[in-house]
Amino acid sequence: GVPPLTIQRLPLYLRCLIQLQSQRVDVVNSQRIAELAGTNAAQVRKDLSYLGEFGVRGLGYEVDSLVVHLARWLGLQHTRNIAIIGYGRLGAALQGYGGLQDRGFLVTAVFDNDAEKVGMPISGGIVVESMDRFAEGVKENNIELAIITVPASVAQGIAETVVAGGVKAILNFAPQRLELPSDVTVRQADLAAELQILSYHLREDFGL
Amino acid sequence: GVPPLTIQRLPLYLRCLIQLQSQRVDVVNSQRIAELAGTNAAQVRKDLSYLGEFGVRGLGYEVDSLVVHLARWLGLQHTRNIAIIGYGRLGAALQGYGGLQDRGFLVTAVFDNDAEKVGMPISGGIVVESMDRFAEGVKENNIELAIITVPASVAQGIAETVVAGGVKAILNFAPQRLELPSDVTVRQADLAAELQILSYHLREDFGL
Ligand SMILES: NC(=O)c1ccc[n+]([C@@H]2O[C@H](COP(=O)([O-])OP(=O)(O)OC[C@H]3O[C@@H](n4cnc5c(N)ncnc54)[C@H](O)[C@@H]3O)[C@@H](O)[C@H]2O)c1
Ligand SMILES: NC(=O)c1ccc[n+]([C@@H]2O[C@H](COP(=O)([O-])OP(=O)(O)OC[C@H]3O[C@@H](n4cnc5c(N)ncnc54)[C@H](O)[C@@H]3O)[C@@H](O)[C@H]2O)c1
Repeated sequence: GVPPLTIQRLPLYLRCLIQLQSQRVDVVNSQRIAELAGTNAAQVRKDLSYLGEFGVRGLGYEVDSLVVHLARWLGLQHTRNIAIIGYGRLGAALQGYGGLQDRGFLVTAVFDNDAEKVGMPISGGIVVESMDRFAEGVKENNIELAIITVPASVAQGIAETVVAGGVKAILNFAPQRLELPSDVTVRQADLAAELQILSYHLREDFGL
Repeated sequence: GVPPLTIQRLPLYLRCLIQLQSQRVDVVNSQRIAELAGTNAAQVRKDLSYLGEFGVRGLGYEVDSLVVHLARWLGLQHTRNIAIIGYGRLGAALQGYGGLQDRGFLVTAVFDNDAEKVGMPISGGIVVESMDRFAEGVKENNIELAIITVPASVAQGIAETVVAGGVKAILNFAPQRLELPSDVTVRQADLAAELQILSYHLREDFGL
């Protein structure tokens, strides 16, 4: 199959190509994609070759065609519904983020166990539901992905409830490694890792 | 220098190694690191070799030593101060996130241009300041990194103010590509990209 590290770069290529599309660029070479994506041309060509994309020697790739193929590879042909578990500061910020729909996702359900929050209507016609109703909520809202924004101390139990409800894809923000069946895909959000990359550059470029 | 893609994996290795440390693991092989980090053993060895880390053939790496070296490579010997610009839902969620300090960072200043927010005391002894005072705030708070959580429409202007204030490292959440001098490092936070990786797996593993 496609190597994990390649899979992780595909959404980034897609984002860059959509930007090129908006600039009415028709053809792009691997060097340009690499510059926009922060990698090198050889890596771009290698990654895209796993998708059967080989470009035209000396010219590059057709932008529109590559966007369509990448979106198909990433399973983005239809909007996927998301549940957010944990309507705290971060959960509310993510639920309110309108930018997800352009990228193929819609938050259609929000769950919490705080009695003060359950039953509260929020934007998008959503009402915060009790975690007790998670499995029903998955069916009612055709939930395919879950975003976990609860405290670390409860994250494992929450993730198990998510999986028991039939969800196979989790974006976890809680700083707690989840132990789940191998057919469930978990992405660990880690903003501190991004800050550490920046810290590397401060040391490397400025001796700070 | 160290290749960009390697730099991006180092914080992930560090996170996994710190977890091993907490489990009192003394020695770890590249295969184990790879499993925890979601890559392959050859990639781990290659990445670590750029740091002059070659492990002991047949044994692996000393966990404590590797943690120290990775932290040093990432410039994490002293805590770095962060300014958050845009104290909206996401900015407030990030400012309140206590987990940054364990990873080497402290939010010491918050800026906004909303008159209702400027002057508001928030947690950690911080008072929201006016964006007009950004350059002074950088000096007063020894700011080395900026997190941008303002709307996309103002992100470029905000980033220019950040750079003019002397900050060389930016984590940008606004869905707007920033055009800045080449000595400034920008990391683009992109949660939708994580969701798209999950979408790939739903298609690949379940035909969804
Ligand atoms: N990964 C990152 O970079 C990053 C950044 C910021 C926050 N975080 C993490 O994200 C999580 C949320 O942060 P926050 O600032 O929004 O916290 P918060 O305390 O504001 O929100 C947590 C929410 O979870 C709810 N909750 C608690 N237990 C629950 C349960 N059993 N079932 C359902 N809901 C439950 C609470 O009622 C609350 O609404 C934390 O784990 C935090 O450490 C991670
Ligand atoms: N990258 C991602 O995955 C992701 C996820 C969620 C949100 N976002 C983005 O993060 C940003 C913040 O989202 P949010 O939901 O917190 O928005 P928000 O509207 O709640 O907050 C924006 C804040 O910026 C302030 N602001 C506006 N103009 C300013 C200026 N010129 N100077 C200083 N402050 C200014 C506002 O007063 C407000 O407090 C948006 O760009 C949003 O699209 C990105």
